[in-house]
Amino acid sequence: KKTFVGDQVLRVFAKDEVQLTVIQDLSEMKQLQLDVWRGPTDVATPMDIRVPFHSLMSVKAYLEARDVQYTIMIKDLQADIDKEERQMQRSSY
Amino acid sequence: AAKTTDDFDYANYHVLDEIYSFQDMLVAENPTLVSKIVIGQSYEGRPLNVLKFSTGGTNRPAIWIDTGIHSREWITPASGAWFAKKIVLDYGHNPALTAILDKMDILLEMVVNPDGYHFTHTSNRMWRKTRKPNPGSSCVGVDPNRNWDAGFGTAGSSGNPCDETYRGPTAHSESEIKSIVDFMKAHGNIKAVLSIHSYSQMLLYPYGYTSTSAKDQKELHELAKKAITDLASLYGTAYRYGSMINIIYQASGNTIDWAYNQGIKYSYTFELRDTGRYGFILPANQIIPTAKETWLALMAIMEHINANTY
Repeated sequence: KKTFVGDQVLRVFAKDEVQLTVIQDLSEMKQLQLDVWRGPTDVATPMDIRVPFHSLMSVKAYLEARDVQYTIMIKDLQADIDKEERQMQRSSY
Repeated sequence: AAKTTDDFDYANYHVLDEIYSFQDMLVAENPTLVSKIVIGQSYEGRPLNVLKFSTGGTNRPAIWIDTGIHSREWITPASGAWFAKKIVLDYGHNPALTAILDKMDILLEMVVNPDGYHFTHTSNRMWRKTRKPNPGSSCVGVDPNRNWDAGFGTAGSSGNPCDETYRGPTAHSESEIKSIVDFMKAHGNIKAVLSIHSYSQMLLYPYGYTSTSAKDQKELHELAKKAITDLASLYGTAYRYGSMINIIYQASGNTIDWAYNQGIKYSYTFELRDTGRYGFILPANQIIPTAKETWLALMAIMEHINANTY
């Protein structure tokens, strides 16, 4: 069973077309094993990416080095999934 | 387990067996209105069930609604269950829905990708694709919303089986998609395809694979505006709307482009709540509000179709 302990979902904001390209490049870096929840489409729309725990430092460093703003949308994905599962079990019980 | 569809917990997420039971209960409770059609089998052998809401007649014009094509988008089949119950409750009471069902059928596929849905409950909550192995690759599954024969294989999908948007080896290679294609072609009188996804709050119409405007763009745009206005009237949820390629991104091989190219004019994709605070793990207490507001948009579209039969 795949778990997501420590994985975070980041919301990334591009302030211009240059930054949009920067985050598009990021989303295509296979080695980071990112899961793009909402893709980089235009400057008005932020990108949401699930970042595996092992890639968190790299991704944050990449964004910060290029002055790209981001927020942490989900701090620990597994914690939310556990909560969801508990809720389903309670309801089922 | 719920014994009737009145006992079913619409405010919670459910495993696949519970959804299948719900469908059977709804049919048993409403035999003159609801029937179940098994249009095929998933790769792992699960039935692909379509609920048919019909007040009679043969080969009536029909509105197709599907939920659950991307398995991790749990809010969509959860909303689908609420829609199904809403239809049986409102028929004979709500004049608009009654008028629609007196002329047209509604076809609802609540879980387009049952293998993936089951997998999200048992193995990987964030799974999106089907579960068919890809020869020559250790990566499994195809994105069922890139597998349709509409700009298949062009930009806006991936040829890499390890990607989330892998299009598959050929158009309609996935039984989950081929079954719908065969069913719709055999039916021949489907007037609308409303394909429901999450998240990001958008209502999209063709095209996704090309920037060419759909020939009915003006009407589709105006109707989308009406639908999202009605949707927002309940809780103020803001949607964006427009053609897929303009509003979200280039996406080839998708459901509504295929449907539109088949001559099904009213082809729309919804992206339900939320704005990104929860993404695919939208809390269960948001299911009913999401379903309720979405229903208003669906009704706006269905009423328009009913009034503008083609």
